[in-house]
Amino acid sequence: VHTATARTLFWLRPLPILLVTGSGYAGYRQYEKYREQELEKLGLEIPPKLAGPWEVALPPAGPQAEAGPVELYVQTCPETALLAPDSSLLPPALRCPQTSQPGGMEAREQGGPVQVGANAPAVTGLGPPQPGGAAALAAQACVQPVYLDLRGKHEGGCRGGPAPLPQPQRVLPAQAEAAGPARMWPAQCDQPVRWEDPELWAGEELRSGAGEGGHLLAGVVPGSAHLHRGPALPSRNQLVTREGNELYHCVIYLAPGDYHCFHSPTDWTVSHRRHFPGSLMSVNPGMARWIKELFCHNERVVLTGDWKHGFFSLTAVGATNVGSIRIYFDRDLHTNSPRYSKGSYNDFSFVTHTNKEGIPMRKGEHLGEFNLG
Amino acid sequence: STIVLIFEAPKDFNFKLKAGQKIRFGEALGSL
Repeated sequence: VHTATARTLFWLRPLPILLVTGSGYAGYRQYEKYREQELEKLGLEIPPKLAGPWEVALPPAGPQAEAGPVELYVQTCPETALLAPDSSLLPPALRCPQTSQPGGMEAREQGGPVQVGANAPAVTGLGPPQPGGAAALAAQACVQPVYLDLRGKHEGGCRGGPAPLPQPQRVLPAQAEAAGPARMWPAQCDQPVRWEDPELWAGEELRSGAGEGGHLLAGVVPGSAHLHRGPALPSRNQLVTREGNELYHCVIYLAPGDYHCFHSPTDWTVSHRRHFPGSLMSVNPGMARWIKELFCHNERVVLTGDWKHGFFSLTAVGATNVGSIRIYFDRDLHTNSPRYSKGSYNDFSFVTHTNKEGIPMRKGEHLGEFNLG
Repeated sequence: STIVLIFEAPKDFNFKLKAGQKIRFGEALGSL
């Protein structure tokens, strides 16, 4: 270094190196985008890009399960943390960027619901979010109130409150809407990213994630109380119990800021639960397209049972920040806990000698929720 | 977070929504 010329030293500085590598990468991405556009113009289908093994392994490599309770403790309201109501674990300098100051992390993530969370009349369905809601939320000590609102059961036809249900033969989404004029976008908007016929399970066309279905229900087989034949993947023939029926597959994505309770989509009976401990990777549609069988890496709870047409299952897949899944009628379920190792699973049968039918669920009934941490 | 539904239904079951569409409580996923 001492003998190098000034020109050489300039090139050793990190900023030019970063500038050169960054602009090189940006140029490469632009070239790729241009190439894809040209291929699309020619009518050629572009194969989806899938993450490599190390890209899949890297995000869940950290101690997520151990970090979950810590994060929850830090994010929990002062009242529940047994601190004075006017204090917080987080100093204001750290508190504001993550809550609702303009440009704050949670504000960017939550969008509309940040305003809702700070605004009691809007939350209770008495009116739309008022101007200044975000500013009011800036006074929140932590993120927890926002999440409490996202899964709160409020009266007045809003966020899980009574709402008119459609005809009995229709299958409802697993979430709730804000009914009437107080509808608050996008707090209750959930985005189904794909509908697929699970016939594609055996194929390699996993762009839409249809192949995840088999792994998602690993070991769960209808009949015999859905018990537990190990982690073997169920075949389509094992899941279809009635002649002439088909399997259908639907994925509903709950974006940050969406309502985070889920409801029974139809009248059915839950006979079995299988909890898969796992990672807490983001499940946004981009990640779902990029990481093959993403949901099978994540913490999830599979409920299986029957409805009037045969087999029915609902799987709650946790994600970043919300890996804790609660099923209201399942008090033994504890998710996102370090005591469980990834790759294992925990079964519970709701079919007993005294209850041979399982847990009956009615359409629209509250079924469970995703929790912070 | 994500909810995945896998169920069997008669062949004439039809989804009412398109992929990427936002849905709310009370809206039908599909019908027979």
